[in-house]
Amino acid sequence: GCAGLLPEIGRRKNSPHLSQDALDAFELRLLTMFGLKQRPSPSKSALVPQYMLDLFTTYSANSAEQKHHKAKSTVGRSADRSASRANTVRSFHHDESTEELTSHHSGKTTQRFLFNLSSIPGEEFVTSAELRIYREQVMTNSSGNSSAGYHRINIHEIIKPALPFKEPITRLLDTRLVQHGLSKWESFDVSPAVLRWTMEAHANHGFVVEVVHPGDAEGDYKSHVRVSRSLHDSTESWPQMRPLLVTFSHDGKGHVLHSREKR
Amino acid sequence: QARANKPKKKHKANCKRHSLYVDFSDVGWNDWIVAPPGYHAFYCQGECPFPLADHLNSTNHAIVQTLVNSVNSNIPKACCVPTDLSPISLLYLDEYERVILKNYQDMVVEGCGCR
Repeated sequence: GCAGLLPEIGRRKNSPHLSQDALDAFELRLLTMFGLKQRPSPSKSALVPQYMLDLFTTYSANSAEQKHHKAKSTVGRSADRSASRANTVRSFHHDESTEELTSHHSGKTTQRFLFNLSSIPGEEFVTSAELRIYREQVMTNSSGNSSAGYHRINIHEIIKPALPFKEPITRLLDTRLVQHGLSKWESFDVSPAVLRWTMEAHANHGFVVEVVHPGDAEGDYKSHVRVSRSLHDSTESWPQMRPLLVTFSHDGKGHVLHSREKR
Repeated sequence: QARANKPKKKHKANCKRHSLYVDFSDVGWNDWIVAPPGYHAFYCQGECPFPLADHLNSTNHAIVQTLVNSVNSNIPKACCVPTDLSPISLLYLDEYERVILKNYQDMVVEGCGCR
């Protein structure tokens, strides 16, 4: 298959076919260039989050725009600015087997999420990270209560996991007040925690996502913020709705992906 | 007429950028590279003739080397090489089936020149 890389016009006529070893070496050289140890062989069911596809489209469009800009401008970018930005974006789904519903009573839903970040290479410098959570529109009858329909989402880092009969020790990373009349992804800045886990080698105990519901919340209102799988989800919908951790990093090589600040 | 019947001296094209499209499905990499489906890599090929014209995007050193080559053919001519390269972004699945978007530098030849 690797021979397909060689342009038709450049192939030497009557040259003997490349041996399998030569093709393997050729492929390995290319994979090393891409920073991979071996050729990935994902299953057919592997899912690509829509957010990553959107990022790819945005970055590709931005690169094209920069080519034109580069031709016009000769102003160089400082090394410091480049180092502070990312050339790699990685996405992670949480490990559902470690998912833990800490509490789910009338006023509050608390769920623990653990993301395995061990696939981030040690030499890669993580510049920032965001936790993306989907919230699904809830249709309501208007009421006179001004606080109706509001949910507060708090994202905590677990500093020390829970001991029997004790709450875990956590610290608040980000918080937002949302109204349930809209379907939308919310992005929370979890950079301090991910930097601690990846750069400072602290133990990764995961996040706690706490959703504080309106006082009179019942039924559908509680499922507005999609932190867990529902019995009614189709097989396709949950994978595209589940929480997504996205890390932005720089591998020390090459140029940065430039539209980060624009988003 | 006699002149016209003489075999034509094969004209070698000057250094310039040529099209080269790398299709990931041709190499069986479309199962793990999600996007793009391939990319225009381009390559540089052609002569760097004496005297070097401005559009051949040469350096002072290339001009000197070409001048010396014109009197001493043991010294090679300047080479036709990429002078400007741009990056591409790849969206792919790694060995853990995690989705990665990465920017790879110097993947597309934007310009060629005699160096």
